[in-house]
Amino acid sequence: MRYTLALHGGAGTLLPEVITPAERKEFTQALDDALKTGLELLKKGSSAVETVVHTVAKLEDCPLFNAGRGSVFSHDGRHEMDAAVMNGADRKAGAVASVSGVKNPVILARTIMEHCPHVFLSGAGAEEFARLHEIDFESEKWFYTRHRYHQWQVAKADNALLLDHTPDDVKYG
Amino acid sequence: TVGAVALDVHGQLAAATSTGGLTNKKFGRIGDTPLIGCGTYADDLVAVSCTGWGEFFIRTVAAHQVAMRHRLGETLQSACHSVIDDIEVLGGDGGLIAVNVRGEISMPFNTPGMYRAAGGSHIESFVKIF
Repeated sequence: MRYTLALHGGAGTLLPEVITPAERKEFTQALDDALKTGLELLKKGSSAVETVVHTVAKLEDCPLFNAGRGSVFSHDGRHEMDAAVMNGADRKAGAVASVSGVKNPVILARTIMEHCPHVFLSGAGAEEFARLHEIDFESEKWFYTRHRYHQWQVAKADNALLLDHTPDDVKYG
Repeated sequence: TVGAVALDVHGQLAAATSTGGLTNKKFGRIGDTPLIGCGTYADDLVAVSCTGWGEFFIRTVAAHQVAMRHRLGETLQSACHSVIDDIEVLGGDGGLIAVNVRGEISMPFNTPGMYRAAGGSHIESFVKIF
């Protein structure tokens, strides 16, 4: 039987002339590492759910991408993260929104899918469910990246919103 | 935002998406990522993960639209591209990745770039940005 894996690290107004060769190499390497790991899992017969959760968790741990560790700052300087996972075989799904401190929101989403009668949990309640299921939490320091902090300062100064990969001069009102 | 879609050797599909949202977001704003059928969806035919300006992927119920159009006979490419076109018409931007039960993939986007990668038992692995 065939197996296939596709992944993304976010879309944005990035432009070839904006991204430096070193950044391009860094991003390419991070995506390639996640792809290789995921394909290995599929080759060994892992399930599609196991593979997508593992792949996304790996990207969450990479500070380059706007998820998990590399998450952007909200208006009040926090990291409020969302995630979801869905199993095509039985249409089971788990989703979480507005959680802070959770190291891998996608693992929390899968835990909700597998151990909660609800599909979608949010905020403090979702964080309480995470602690009950011994999901890993990290300090604010883990989620701090200079690049995202700078983006936040720029966006706040102009009362704007920024997508994941947006040069500072491209903002959404 | 990051996401992955997979077809395993048992012929089963899954999708996962995760995000930190929008920089400087206020009022508890939530985008499409955690909304099943908008930013993340999988059934027995196709798995979809989206990224971009979430409000437009919510309003178009983008991930589920891909699944419906593909189930109604559009090719995977056509279903994915037409959903991104609909989002563009509304003034939104972003992209999505999808894989179907035959192992076909589609990765359309209407922004200048989207970080993406794919591979499989029958696909040469690749990583692209623009």
